[in-house]
Amino acid sequence: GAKQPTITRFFSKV
Amino acid sequence: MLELRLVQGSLFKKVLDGIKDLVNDANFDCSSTGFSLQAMDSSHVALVALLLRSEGFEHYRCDRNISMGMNLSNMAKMFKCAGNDDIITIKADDGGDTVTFMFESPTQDKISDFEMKLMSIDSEHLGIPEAEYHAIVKMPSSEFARICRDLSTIGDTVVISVSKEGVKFTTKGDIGIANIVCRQNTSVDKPEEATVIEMNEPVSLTFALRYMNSFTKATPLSNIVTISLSNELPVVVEYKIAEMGYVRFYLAPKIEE
Repeated sequence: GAKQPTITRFFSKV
Repeated sequence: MLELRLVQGSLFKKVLDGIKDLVNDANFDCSSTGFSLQAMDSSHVALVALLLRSEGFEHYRCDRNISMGMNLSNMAKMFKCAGNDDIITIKADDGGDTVTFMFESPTQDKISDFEMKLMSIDSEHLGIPEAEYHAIVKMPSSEFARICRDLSTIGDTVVISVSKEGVKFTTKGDIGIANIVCRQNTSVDKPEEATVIEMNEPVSLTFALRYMNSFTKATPLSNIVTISLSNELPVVVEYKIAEMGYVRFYLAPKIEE
């Protein structure tokens, strides 16, 4: 099935 | 010292109702630009960004940048005590550990103030890069809410696909499959009833309906919702707040392994 990544995979900490 | 006065106080109530299911505790940041918030849900799959620009307030005083940690459900309890026509003022002292919400009835014959304890919240601020989206769909927010609600009775995920045909919402569940296609429709009487699709490239992404349904709690903020999609990027579901700013929800797409 499809995996649910977290948003931090796309946006990094500033 | 911080003092923000909003005559259309119901906006604060709508903002809170729109985000409190997704986020429990959050830091509200106040600067000369405005009143803002960025927070992730507890599983870090979705992110909400709120901006209420200072120009939109009747009175806006923020002597220096402050960040106030608040529990959103406690905040919502207090805001429930404000009437829909009330003027709402948010006040805080620099370095204090409380925030005061003042509600004034339009005729000034009832004035309430509620003091809420602030909390210390460790939160990560994420950089949201500017992105060129493959497709941007603008549609009536109530229609989008209806589609998410309807599809979640059948499946857990929604595939949102934009093609020349229009925008297609698909779900699959134990009982079967559902497809809803919305075509571009600009020949309506009112602009808020239009569906407008800007497509640079076809795009198809899968999302958890549970989150989409949570985003639609912000529907009362705007007649129109804007859905921005790019392959392998989080979707942006935006509710514009007239004259003031926006609530944007970002949701990571599901990825096939």
